[in-house]
Amino acid sequence: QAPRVREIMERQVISITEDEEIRTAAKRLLKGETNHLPVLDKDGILVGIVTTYDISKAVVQDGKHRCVRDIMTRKVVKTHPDEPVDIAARKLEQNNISALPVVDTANRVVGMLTAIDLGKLFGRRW
Amino acid sequence: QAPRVREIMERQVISITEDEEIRTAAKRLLKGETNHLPVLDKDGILVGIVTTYDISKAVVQDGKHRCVRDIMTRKVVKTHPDEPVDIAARKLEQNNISALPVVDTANRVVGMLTAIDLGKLFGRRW
Ligand SMILES: C[S@@+](CC[C@H](N)C(=O)[O-])C[C@H]1O[C@@H](n2cnc3c(N)ncnc32)[C@H](O)[C@@H]1O
Ligand SMILES: C[S@@+](CC[C@H](N)C(=O)[O-])C[C@H]1O[C@@H](n2cnc3c(N)ncnc32)[C@H](O)[C@@H]1O
Repeated sequence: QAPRVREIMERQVISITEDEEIRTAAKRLLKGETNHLPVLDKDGILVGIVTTYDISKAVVQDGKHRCVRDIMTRKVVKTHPDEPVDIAARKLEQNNISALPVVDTANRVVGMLTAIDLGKLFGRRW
Repeated sequence: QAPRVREIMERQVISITEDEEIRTAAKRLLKGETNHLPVLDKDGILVGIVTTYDISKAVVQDGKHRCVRDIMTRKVVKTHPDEPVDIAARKLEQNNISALPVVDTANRVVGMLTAIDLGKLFGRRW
């Protein structure tokens, strides 16, 4: 049987709120050495995702944006801790994305599943 | 036996040269819908890599940089077409990176192996 997302997901999650400035998002991405920040509302519920790709897009569009909410993706592709990893991997591939927020039944972020984490499965072949 | 990099690598590669402006790199990343651009010299030899992460870093450092050469990573972690994918996956994990340029014996880029490509192996378990 395939391993579950909970076995390989990252539990330390760095997030941001949509009212923060783009430059703050960039600083937080660097601090977390990550390409992906889930965007949470004041109740800790997932409302979007913002990535280094979105910041690069803002560099091209230059000056029209100020906050995370202006550049984030709102329709988030996500997973949950009990999802089989092959299903999660397929979500990454089909959407050409490299991370999935892991949410609980209340849509709170409990982890991140990144494409790099898939590498953890290669030590053991199931 | 493990599959080889050549079986899952992307053969369409978008690249850049080090004298291009950062904004040009950002445009090319968006055009390629990718986070990674190998940097090639005039002979097509790999000399670095520049990513959306590096562009985000430039946004934080604001104004000190102009060209790709000012922000690229010069010590590139790479792979070759005959490398077993589990070795390549481990390189991604150990370096916390999500893509490896695939080079031939002349250090020319013949493909890209991204962490998303690892997902292609999950349909079949070897
Ligand atoms: C389509 S990807 C292409 C770039 C590259 N392949 C990558 O993995 O990021 C870039 C876009 O995907 C969005 N994105 C990243 N992760 C996402 C997720 N889990 N759900 C929805 N959109 C996501 C980002 O906000 C960004 O605008
Ligand atoms: C250490 S990663 C951390 C961010 C995130 N985990 C990711 O996958 O990009 C960010 C840095 O890695 C560098 N990088 C990306 N791919 C690389 C590669 N194949 N070899 C060397 N450095 C690379 C980028 O230039 C960037 O400065």
